[in-house]
Amino acid sequence: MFLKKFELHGFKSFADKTALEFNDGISTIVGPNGSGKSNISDAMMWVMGEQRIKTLRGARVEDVIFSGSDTHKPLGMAAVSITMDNQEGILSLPYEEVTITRKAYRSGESEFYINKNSCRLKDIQMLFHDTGIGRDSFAMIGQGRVDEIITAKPEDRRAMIEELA
Amino acid sequence: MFLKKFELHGFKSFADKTALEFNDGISTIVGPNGSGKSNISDAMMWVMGEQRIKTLRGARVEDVIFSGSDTHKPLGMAAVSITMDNQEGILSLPYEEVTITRKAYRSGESEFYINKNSCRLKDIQMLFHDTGIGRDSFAMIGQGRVDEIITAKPEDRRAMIEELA
Amino acid sequence: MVERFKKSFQEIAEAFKESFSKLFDGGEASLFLTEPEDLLNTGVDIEAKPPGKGLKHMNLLSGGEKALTAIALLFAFLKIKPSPFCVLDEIDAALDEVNVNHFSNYLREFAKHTQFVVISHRQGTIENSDSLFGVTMDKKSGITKMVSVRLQDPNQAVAMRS
Amino acid sequence: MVERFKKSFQEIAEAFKESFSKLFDGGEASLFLTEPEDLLNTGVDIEAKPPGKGLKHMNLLSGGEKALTAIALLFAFLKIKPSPFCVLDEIDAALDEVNVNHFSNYLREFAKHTQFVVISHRQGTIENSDSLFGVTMDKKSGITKMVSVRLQDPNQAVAMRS
Ligand SMILES: Nc1ncnc2c1ncn2[C@@H]1O[C@H](COP(=O)(O)OP(=O)(O)OP(=O)(O)O)[C@@H](O)[C@H]1O
Ligand SMILES: Nc1ncnc2c1ncn2[C@@H]1O[C@H](COP(=O)(O)OP(=O)(O)OP(=O)(O)O)[C@@H](O)[C@H]1O
Ligand SMILES: [Mg+2]
Ligand SMILES: [Mg+2]
Repeated sequence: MFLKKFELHGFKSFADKTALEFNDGISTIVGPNGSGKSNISDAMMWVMGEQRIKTLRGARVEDVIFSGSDTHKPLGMAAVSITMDNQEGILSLPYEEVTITRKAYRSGESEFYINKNSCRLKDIQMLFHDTGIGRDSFAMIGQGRVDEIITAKPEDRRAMIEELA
Repeated sequence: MFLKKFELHGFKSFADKTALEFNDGISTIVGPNGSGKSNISDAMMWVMGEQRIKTLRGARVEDVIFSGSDTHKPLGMAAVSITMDNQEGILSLPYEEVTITRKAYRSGESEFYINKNSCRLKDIQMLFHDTGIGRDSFAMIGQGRVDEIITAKPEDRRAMIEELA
Repeated sequence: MVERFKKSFQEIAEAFKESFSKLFDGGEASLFLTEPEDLLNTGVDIEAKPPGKGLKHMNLLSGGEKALTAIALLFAFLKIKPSPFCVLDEIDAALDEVNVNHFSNYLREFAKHTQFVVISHRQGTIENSDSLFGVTMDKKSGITKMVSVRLQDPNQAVAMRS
Repeated sequence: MVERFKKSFQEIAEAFKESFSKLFDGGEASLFLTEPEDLLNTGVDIEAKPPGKGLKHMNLLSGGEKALTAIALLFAFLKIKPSPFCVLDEIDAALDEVNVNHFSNYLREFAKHTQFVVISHRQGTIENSDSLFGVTMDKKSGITKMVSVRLQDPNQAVAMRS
């Protein structure tokens, strides 16, 4: 069991504080078109260090913060937290449970936390390096992108295999 | 009623001579993955003058000819015919019914016919120009390509609107 | 030339507004000229506002919203210049059940002026067709065969009298 | 470095052959080095042979065959280096009913070592899940809300106690 809890507040269409408690095995997210399913997978990549705004389907950095609707004003901040079970020591940290938090403000500032201790983005990216999850991992497949691993150029496919070595 | 009959022989996975009789309204093609549905839409674009091998999902010109299987040898020719009702004179030809045929041989030769009279590729392309069907028309949407009309560049979208003027 | 473009642009923009709010059951969409004072060179951009949401650029829409917006634009083109026939290869793949039905009902309205050849795996689209063609691939031979399909149970294709 | 790459390549190629013929119920697929004599710079290419058909390059496969081949390669990676969790956003969209079931049954085998978060509209995938999360968008507010969904009838989401 790895992913235990996932919390979003102000990230894209999640204007209200929302929490998902995960169990083992296969969890499936269902819902109508445009309801916010892919925003959850964007939030997972973002909290684990994704910086490329295009991969997060935005044009500007503030596109990850709730931008308002007919009835609600835009928010000033987006915050996402991911809580993982670390009993097998997959993340090289001395904790049995690890919570990563990322915040972004409309002013352009960002904050990062590992178990409520402030840290840098680099610390989070390094944490996931070599674990098989995180930004560049083959284990995060965005909508419409499943074909990319087979239509990639031969040298890119080699790089993927090298990472697994 | 426009499209009446469609015949394929040797085109991609259609090794056997196959004929589809169409009616008015909405005709839907169903079948498992890899069974040959998109090959039908490729054949429609091809017989109406499509030359770009990439749009036909091939790499070489002969990729449109049946290339063999565990039990069948490759064929030497692909032939596709499309029969259209022309009572409203949509095609500027003096016939009430028009059949276009295109053939390609492994040797690289091609043949084109309008109502069994031999013609050039150019004649077929000119025939469909301005009718709203044919190679470049917005009315032929290949698999996975529906988003292209909205993610196109503004100047390309303008060109589409100009064609409709 | 410029006059004709302007007139065609206005007609399509009008038709797009209408087809968008019909497919999305509300909301608004618009086509606008990137450089309205230079009609000769201007591009055409799109903005869409699904019901209840803020105005969005195409990249911020979801997968299904993008597909449905593209379908709305296609229908706007067909309304202004009905093409004799139209081939659509799995354009409903990203849509949820409700939107598949919105799409196939709306398609029905256009089938009076345009003949459609549609390729689809989705029940809502299959049920709303006038005729069905079944294709199958013989596992041993790698050759496509046509089979006849009953409308009631499209997934049970039976061998066609060849 | 080169030795490790070679070993990892051989393991993945082996796993890919296996996962491909399991998902396609037959057929063969292989990974091969574009320049086997230059291990330092060589690329890795793919060929696939669906059951009964000739050997094909990726571009000649159908939409569903491409997606299923990509899924086979993903599973081969997961077999060699099981990642703690994996997020899959509508990777089953191009598959027909039979292949959706092949995919979701095979996913079940990998769920012992990897936790999966799957986004899908397809019945076969939804029915094979351990737990379901429903999301909905309040039409007026443009805000995502979570709803509880019963496994028996996933399309009937009911409002969750917030
Ligand atoms: N910063 C933001 N503020 C408010 N809403 C946003 C923001 N960014 C994206 N959205 C909206 O979130 C909505 C949901 O998008 P998402 O891609 O998650 O849908 P989805 O559930 O994956 O749908 P589909 O089934 O069509 O793929 C979109 O309508 C989009 O406009
Ligand atoms: N020249 C050829 N000779 C023989 N077979 C071919 C040739 N070109 C393509 N094929 C085969 O035709 C098959 C069917 O392709 P097609 O794309 O039409 O399937 P489809 O029914 O659209 O499937 P999907 O539902 O996955 O989109 C592929 O397996 C492909 O390898
Ligand atoms: Mg999505
Ligand atoms: Mg297809």
